[in-house]
Amino acid sequence: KHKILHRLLQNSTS
Amino acid sequence: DPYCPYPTSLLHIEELCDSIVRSHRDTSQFRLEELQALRWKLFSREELHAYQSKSVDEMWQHCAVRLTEAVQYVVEFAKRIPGFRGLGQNDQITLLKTGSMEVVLVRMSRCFNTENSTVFFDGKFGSTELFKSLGCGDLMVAVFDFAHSVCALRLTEQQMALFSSLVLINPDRPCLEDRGRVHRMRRDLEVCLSHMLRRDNQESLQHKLYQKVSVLQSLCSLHVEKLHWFSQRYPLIVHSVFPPLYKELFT
Repeated sequence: KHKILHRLLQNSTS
Repeated sequence: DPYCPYPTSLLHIEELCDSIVRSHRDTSQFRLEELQALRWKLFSREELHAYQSKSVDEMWQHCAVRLTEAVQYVVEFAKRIPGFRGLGQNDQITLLKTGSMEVVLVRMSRCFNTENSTVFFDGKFGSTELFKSLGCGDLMVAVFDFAHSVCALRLTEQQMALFSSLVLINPDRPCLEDRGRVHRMRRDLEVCLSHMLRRDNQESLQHKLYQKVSVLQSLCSLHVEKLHWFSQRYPLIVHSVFPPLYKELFT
């Protein structure tokens, strides 16, 4: 349901 | 995982403080020096007129885009809070779904000039007049009043970093799956804040900061109320041109 938020959370904190 | 067992040693608290201050600095969207340098760069009469001539849906879309940009920096801030990524993804989303807007509002006070009640927006400083075509006068006045009240506390960047993390790590949010873990994180952040305020000899700030939380919640629900009002009048606009992240968070 929160596709974008999921992706942002999975990205590494480079 | 820093939260099993649950250290309360001073070293851990100081390391946690430093890490949150660094996270805030690394994700703060606008540097304080930059904002200070631009504080007297105001919109011209013509530029103000251009904003005020936008249609309500144009201005809503424009502000939704700007708000979504600010929220993305808050998501990055959250990810850098020790223990946050140790939470389940559903709980990370639950905390951000309500907390992101609250942190944006706290951060807004960094971009606010109390001397002329203007806020940094689109590269310059403008008053509530700039947002007239949104049709949300009461919301904008309430947001500007809140910014004034936070500025009056004269928070240091370090204090704002800690307060922002406390606003986000809220164990009272509905639908949390591991409320206990969020509560433990929150307890350490509270210890950090009181440790920092004691060090700064400003312990009276703690109560004033916690008082802000209820105002933040009312501003967020007023925003959602206005969004509901707008999306009933312009359902296609919200569906087709509003940023997807904005829709995920607020609709």
